Amino acid sequence: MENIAVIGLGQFGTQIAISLTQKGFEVTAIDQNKDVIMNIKDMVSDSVIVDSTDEKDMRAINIHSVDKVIVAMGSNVQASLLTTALLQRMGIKKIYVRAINPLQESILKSMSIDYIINIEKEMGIQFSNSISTKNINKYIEISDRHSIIDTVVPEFLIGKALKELHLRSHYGINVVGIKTRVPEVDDTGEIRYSIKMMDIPDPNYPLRKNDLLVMFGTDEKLNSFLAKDS
Amino acid sequence: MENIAVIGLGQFGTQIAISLTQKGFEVTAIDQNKDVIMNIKDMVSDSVIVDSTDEKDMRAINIHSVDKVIVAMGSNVQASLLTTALLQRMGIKKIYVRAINPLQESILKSMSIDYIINIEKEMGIQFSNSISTKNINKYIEISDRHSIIDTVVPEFLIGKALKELHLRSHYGINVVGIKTRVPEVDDTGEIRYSIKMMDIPDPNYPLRKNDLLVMFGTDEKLNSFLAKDS
Ligand SMILES: Nc1ncnc2c1ncn2[C@@H]1O[C@H](COP(=O)(O)OP(=O)(O)OP(=O)(O)O)[C@@H](O)[C@H]1O
Ligand SMILES: Nc1ncnc2c1ncn2[C@@H]1O[C@H](COP(=O)(O)OP(=O)(O)OP(=O)(O)O)[C@@H](O)[C@H]1O
Repeated sequence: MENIAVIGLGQFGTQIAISLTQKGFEVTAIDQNKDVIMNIKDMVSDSVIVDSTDEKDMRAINIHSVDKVIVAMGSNVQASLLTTALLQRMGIKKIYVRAINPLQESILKSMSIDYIINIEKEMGIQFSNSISTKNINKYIEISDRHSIIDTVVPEFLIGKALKELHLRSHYGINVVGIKTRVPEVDDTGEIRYSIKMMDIPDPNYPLRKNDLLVMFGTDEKLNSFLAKDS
Repeated sequence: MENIAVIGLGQFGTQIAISLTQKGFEVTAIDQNKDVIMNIKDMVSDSVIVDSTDEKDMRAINIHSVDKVIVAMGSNVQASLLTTALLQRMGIKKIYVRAINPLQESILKSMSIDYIINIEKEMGIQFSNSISTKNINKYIEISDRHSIIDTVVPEFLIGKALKELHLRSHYGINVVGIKTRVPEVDDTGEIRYSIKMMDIPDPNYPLRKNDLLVMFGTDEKLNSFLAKDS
């Protein structure tokens, strides 16, 4: 299993370290703050208190033996850049670095860092997409023109099945999922509804009011399809 | 067109304000810092320098006339909570609030705030997903079992067309897109390749080495499909 080091255990770094450990990776959490390491050590494979800008200490912990290193510090731009430069000098091939502003991004690009992530910018874009589509619950862009969205079944499709609708040939959109409310009995014997997504959209299932369609297509086709109902 | 106010123009708030303005929304940017407002005012519909925890000033700028308010402050948790409480007291219906830790999230939940966004946590999860799938360039979860991924065309499919492959009936996965390298001539007359995604995947197109397939399905089906090639 892959060996990944996460340096800088702020909120973002901590979430990565925990998620990757849950996925079965060998995760080494690195931070200079003892309390931070104390809080995370039971949730990751390995953790160490070290200043990631210190070459001697970084060599001592054998960091060049990992497959990937994630430099996850946010506000401490100086530590992030120095750590990145050090990792490069030590010959680490796969370095992922978080940037919090465009200037830091351009410095990282000139250092030939392939994977730069600006979480405030990326989430700002994703959030604007999700808030700007009426009746649409989730909206993520897959290319600069394609998206996958989640929308309530439009009025004009209620009671019809995908098989008879030919949405791909008529509207150029691909329905990849149907989410429907499923009754479940909880431990108090109460019936509660939860939203479940079919493994594969059932082409014969008559769509119900309040079901959700997960659709893929170009923004243009999705928008004209959605415009049909209003 | 909808009227949206964004309060707290840090990196996240600024990106939202700019993206929503580009999408044609009437965006009012609100921040107590004059320099911040000076930097953003040409990129949004309207902007105002005000302390969002001050009821008198907030009433004076007529904030209760907007459709949605986004409380985008990050580290200033106190200002964020006080602003949210004030907006609720003023009767604003659609309030979206950023939280930077679980305690703040639980406070917002007890205030019945519907939309809470923790960008470090959300991006930590998305990033772990994208880094943990070999050969896979982008990996976003659509439900707790379904994902949309981006992967290099596996060896065993090279030269074949989707039409003859029946990937949905054989593997339970839905190919929603094909990305291929397209030669373009730049202004110096050089030929450069850029990756373009077909509007709709062409069922007759023989897949080439290094094309990318964008696929949707349950994680289980996607993983077994990907395992075929290794
Ligand atoms: N030189 C360094 N070596 C090791 N760890 C460091 C170094 N500099 C900073 N850190 C650690 O990085 C962590 C995150 O720091 P920083 O303040 O930059 O992030 P943040 O902006 O709060 O992150 P987030 O937005 O993810 O919460 C801290 O726990 C800090 O101890
Ligand atoms: N009471 C307030 N009224 C108006 N604006 C405020 C108030 N408090 C903070 N702000 C503004 O919110 C903005 C963001 O502040 P904050 O430091 O909380 O975010 P941040 O953590 O830096 O955000 P990001 O991670 O998005 O860059 C600042 O421009 C600040 O002036």
